[in-house]
Formats: sequence, C-alpha cells, structure tokens
Amino acid sequence: MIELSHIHRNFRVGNQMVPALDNVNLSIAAGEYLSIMGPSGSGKSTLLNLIGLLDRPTSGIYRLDGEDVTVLSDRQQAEVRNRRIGFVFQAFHLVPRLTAAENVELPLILAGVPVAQRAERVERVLAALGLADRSHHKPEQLSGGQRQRVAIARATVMQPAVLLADEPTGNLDHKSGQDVAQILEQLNGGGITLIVVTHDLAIGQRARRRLHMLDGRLERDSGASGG
Amino acid sequence: MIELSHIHRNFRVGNQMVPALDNVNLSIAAGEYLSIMGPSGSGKSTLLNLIGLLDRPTSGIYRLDGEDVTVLSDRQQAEVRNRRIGFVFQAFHLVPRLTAAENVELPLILAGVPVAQRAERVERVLAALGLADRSHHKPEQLSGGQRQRVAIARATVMQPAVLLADEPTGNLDHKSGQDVAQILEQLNGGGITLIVVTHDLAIGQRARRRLHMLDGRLERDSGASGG
Ligand SMILES: Nc1ncnc2c1ncn2[C@@H]1O[C@H](COP(=O)(O)OP(=O)(O)OP(=O)(O)O)[C@@H](O)[C@H]1O
Ligand SMILES: Nc1ncnc2c1ncn2[C@@H]1O[C@H](COP(=O)(O)OP(=O)(O)OP(=O)(O)O)[C@@H](O)[C@H]1O
Ligand SMILES: [Mg+2]
Ligand SMILES: [Mg+2]
Repeated sequence: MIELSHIHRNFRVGNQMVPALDNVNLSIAAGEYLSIMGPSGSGKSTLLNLIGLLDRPTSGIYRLDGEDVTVLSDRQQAEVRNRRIGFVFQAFHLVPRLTAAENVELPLILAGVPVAQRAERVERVLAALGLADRSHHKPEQLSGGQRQRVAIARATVMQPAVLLADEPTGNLDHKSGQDVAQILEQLNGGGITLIVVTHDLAIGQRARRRLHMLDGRLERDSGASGG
Repeated sequence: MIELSHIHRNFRVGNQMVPALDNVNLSIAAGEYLSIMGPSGSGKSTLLNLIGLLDRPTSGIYRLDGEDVTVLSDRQQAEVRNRRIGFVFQAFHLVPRLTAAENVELPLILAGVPVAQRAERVERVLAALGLADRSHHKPEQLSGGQRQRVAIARATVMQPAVLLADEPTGNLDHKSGQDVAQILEQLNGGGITLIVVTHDLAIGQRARRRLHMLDGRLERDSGASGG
C-alpha cells in the first residue's frame, strides 16, 4: 500500500546540506501497525511527513496504492491527504482561535459530513480521550497533554485509511499514554494502517513491526514484508 | 528561598471554573533539586508558571527570598524573572525568525553581556547539547527534539539562580534525555535551584526530592523540608 524506493530528502541551510533521509526503502501493507524509533534528528518526522504527503522527496519514488504520488501536483496531493490520511503532528498545530471541539470538527466539515452527525462524532472522540469537560477550551486554555490529545482526536475523527502519529504521547503521563496507544490500536484493529513515531520504548514495542532510524537511514526493520 | 502558602489558582472558561491549583503549600531551599510529576492536567505547568512569575495566584502568598512577590507590579515581576529565573517551556516558545544561536543569545543581550563573551557562551552551551552544527538553523529547520534542546540552551546560558524546566525531555530519545538531565544536574551542582516537571519516571527519580500532583493539589512530597 505504501512503497518507498530509494528515497532521499536533502535540506539546504545556507551552504550546508542536511541529508535528512538517505536511501530509504520501505514497503508497508494495508492494515499494518508499525513503530519508528531513533535518536533525535535521525529523520523520523521527515519520513512521516513524506508518507503523509506533506513533503516531497529530493529523489526516489513513493507509490501509494500502486500510484506514483511524487508526480502529483500540490493540489492533487492535498486531496489524497485530506481523504485518506490522518496526521498527529509533533507540534500539534491546533487552530488557536477555535475551541477543542471546533478543532476536532474541522476535518468533518471539510469532508462535508452533515452537522448533526458531526456534533456526535466530535463528542465521542473527545470523551474517549478524557476531554469531555475541556471541549469549549481554546488551545491556550489547555495543558500540554490536553492539546496533544486534541491533536489525536482531530487526526482520528475521520477514521482515515492511514493514521500517522508523530510522538503522540510525549506530553502525557504513563496512564494517558497507554490509553492513547489503546485507542490507536483499536483503529488499527478496524483496518486502519497505523504508523507511530515515538521515543517511548513502552509504546514502540507494542507495534507488530518495529523500525529504527539513524542518521537518515532505516537502520533496522523487524518485519520487512519482503519488498 | 521559594515559599508558597495557601496558593490557589482558578481559571474561568465561560461559566466553568477550573481549580488548577488547590491550596498548594511548598517550601524550597536555595540549591535544591526537585522533580514534579503527575497526570496530564494536574496543574504542574500552572505551578511552574507561578513560581517563575509568569502568572499570579488567585489567592495565597508567594515569597521569593523572603520578599512577597505577589504584590509586585507586572514590570517588577518581569525584572526579577529576567535576572534570576531560567525557564524551559513545555511548548519551547522560540523566536521563529531567529536562528538557534540567536535565540540562545537573546537573554545575554537583554542582560547587557558584551558581544565577544556572548558568542563564546552561546557556542559552548549549544555544543554541550549536541547542536553545534545546527546553530544557523531556524526553528522550522530543526527537529522537535532539537528545538527542545535550543529552549534548554536559552534557559541555561545565563546560569540563573532558579532553573524551571517543563517536560525538558518529552521530545528526546533516551540517550539525549539522559544527557540533558546531566547538564541540568551540573548546573544544580554549581548551586542553581532546579525544578523539573516531567512525565518520565527515569528523569523524575533522579531528583533529590520528588513531588507528585493530582487535581491541582500537592499529593506527595518526598522531602518536605519542614515548611
Ligand atoms: N489559561 C487557562 N484557562 C483555563 N484553564 C486552564 C488554563 N491553563 C490551564 N488550564 C487548565 O488547568 C488544568 C491544569 O493545567 P496545567 O497546564 O497546569 O496541567 P499539567 O499538569 O501541566 O498537564 P500536562 O501534563 O498535560 O502538561 C488543566 O485542566 C487545564 O485545562
Ligand atoms: N526544514 C528543514 N531545513 C533544514 N534542516 C531540516 C529541516 N527539517 C529537518 N531538518 C533536519 O533534518 C534532520 C531530521 O529531522 P527530523 O525532524 O526528521 O528528525 P526527528 O527524527 O523527527 O527528530 P526528533 O526526534 O528530535 O523529533 C535534523 O537534523 C533536522 O535538523
Ligand atoms: Mg521529530
Ligand atoms: Mg504541562
């Protein structure tokens, strides 16, 4: 479903070139559950952004469901992204002027879901994440871990085909982190392809397949499915 | 050195009132090393912001070095803060248009440190945090953990009397997190009062004195120094 071949991603800063992804080859079947771990700066977010069509490779091919998505226009990539991919950002990226509930409702509005259904879906996902009594708070009126959970709610409310989570528990205590992992795994149990970037071994080891990155390369792959 | 008596902090959101801090009493001597742990939303950041003079209590007294700082004006609080307190924010709060080095240099400029000394001090603290080759990157050109380390560098470069760190390792792999803890502990070894809010037990247990919060209250204090 997700096939990366000879993916390179370089960044330029002044005269310096940063090889953030260095010849990454990766094949992921629909419904898989992967974790990606590795040192700070090793390329995990860059890889996730690329898979999530938020960034393009410098060279190499990315096939999503057999289609080469590297040749799509920005607008076409955005369409694929909005329809099929949910993203929990490492820096959350919530809309400051909207409440938690309004932030979570955004993807439903963009997808044309009728208003009556939206309220009920937003309420359900916020309650599952322990945020029922915070739905009318704006991001600045929430704790760090509460903002993180709103970001998770927003990414999951559409039940996307692919769910990409970048450090979803970094601001959560142990128990809340386990609750979040369970929620993500329930979605995976329903068929959603799940990729979790994490620094927490307790979370990373729950995945069926575990990748490890170092200096932009895929250093280890516990379950390379032969392609 | 830090004395909180009967501290309450309430937030209003619409008709709702959130008792973020509920009768907190705490006495911290100069040079102590404390960790504060507790569930997401339990009041840790609110407590740290209060100690760091970034927020005022709804009621109660806060004495810093024997002086009641709750009666100071905003401007006077800002002066005390800039002179004596270093803060690593849970959300980093780096200046987007400045490079990593320029962000770290800011407190030195504000304190009137001469330019020749500034360059050398910035370079030293960035190198200690593994960021020597990222000093000319802007925040958006850094990984999440690199931004976190720039925030730590900025908070520590002035060697403040009190160092407050809100989840300083949440975006770091295990090894980088240990490096950061060591750097903070070296500063404490030099006499700096150190308070670390963390969700990571491995980091929290390194502190000499450990506090635990729940629902806005100080639930446990492993080493209450009798005040
Ligand atoms: N500006 C605000 N307005 C309203 N409520 C607030 C505000 N800031 C914080 N709160 C609420 O106060 C409570 C404590 O928040 P705080 O940020 O101190 O929690 P925390 O322990 O740091 O959590 P985390 O571990 O998630 O960072 C939370 O329930 C939060 O929703
Ligand atoms: N826009 C950019 N411009 C220049 N360099 C960048 C940019 N984005 C990332 N980098 C660099 O690419 C490398 C990989 O970054 P990435 O964000 O993928 O790391 P990461 O593994 O997610 O790290 P962390 O665990 O700290 O979040 C880093 O060294 C970073 O400095
Ligand atoms: Mg990252
Ligand atoms: Mg907090």
